[in-house]
Amino acid sequence: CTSVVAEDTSGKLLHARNLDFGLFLGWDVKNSTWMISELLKPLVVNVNFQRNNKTVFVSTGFAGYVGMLTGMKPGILTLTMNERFSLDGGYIGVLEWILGIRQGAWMSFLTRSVLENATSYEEAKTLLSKTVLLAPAYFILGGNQSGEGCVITRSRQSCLDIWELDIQKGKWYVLETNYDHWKPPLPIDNRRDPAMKCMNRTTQKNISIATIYDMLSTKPVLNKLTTYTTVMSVSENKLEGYLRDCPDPCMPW
Amino acid sequence: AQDVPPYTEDCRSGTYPPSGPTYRGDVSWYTVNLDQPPSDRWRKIISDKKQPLTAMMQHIKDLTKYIFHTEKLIDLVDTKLPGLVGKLPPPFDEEIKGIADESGLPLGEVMLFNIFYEIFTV
Repeated sequence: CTSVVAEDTSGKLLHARNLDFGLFLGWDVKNSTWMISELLKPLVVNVNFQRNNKTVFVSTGFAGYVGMLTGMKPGILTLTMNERFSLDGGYIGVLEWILGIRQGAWMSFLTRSVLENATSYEEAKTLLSKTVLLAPAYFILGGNQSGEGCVITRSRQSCLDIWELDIQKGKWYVLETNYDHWKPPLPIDNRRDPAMKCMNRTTQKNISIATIYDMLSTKPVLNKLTTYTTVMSVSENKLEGYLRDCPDPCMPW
Repeated sequence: AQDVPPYTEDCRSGTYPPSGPTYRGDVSWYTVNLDQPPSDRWRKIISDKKQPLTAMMQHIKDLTKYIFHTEKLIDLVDTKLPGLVGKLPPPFDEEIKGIADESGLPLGEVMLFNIFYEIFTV
């Protein structure tokens, strides 16, 4: 996955992501596609969650999956999550949960609760950084004011890092793939540098939904695992989801 | 960076509004009414997506059989996981039961789909 929160020169925040999933879960030699990625694409839906006929939040997700991986609370915040790999992984959390040790939260239920109930960026940031989890994760959070964008790196028990926008220091975007931002990514899976190269070439002056979509359409940021691209603007109350393909030649991940 | 042309490429431009071979289509919109009982909220979506959901679950089962050469794991999911659905925090327990009911899929398999993130970190 690749998630990015960017602030343009007018202080408007944009949040976008590629949802990549299905690695090693079956390769279709004939079509040179990942089977799960192809099976997930027909399940992708945008959902408008309403209460008293008013929108509480909107999301892009998979039909049948009640947790949230991508969402926006209109006028308040935007949230995506990317997978984080760790030896102290979710399978340990699941085992503990099955054995009755149930302090930890299921990751996607936490993101759903934050989208449904949080009333501010700061409240969401606190919930996402302090709630004990069953599995490690990256939460990428955008707010509704200048400077409100961050990547929260989580282990199961604690928050390892919060990497924030810092416009004064020229940090006008934060971009997360699936590696701790203070460490180099796996050389054979370096989607971070190509993505950052495109963001830097775009420059803050020209960042927009269109140019962020360009970056997310550039291989290997776009790859065989990419099921959908979603772009969000909290100030324009806009969430757009697009199903993706990556015809050969294209990186498998 | 990962620079393996033609599998990687220089920064694209002009890809928006989306079109061409990397764009398969817009994602369709649905509404979920949170005033409804949790078990009813997803009925419309699931009745539209029953077939692809069933196909995806079947693939996961086929893959499990292929990797582990046994159906025991699937039996475990179908017989043991339903007993744990009630341990999930509300409203997710009831929403998952409603999805299983509407799709006709075994409750344990719908639960597995919803906790796949934690499981997949294996």
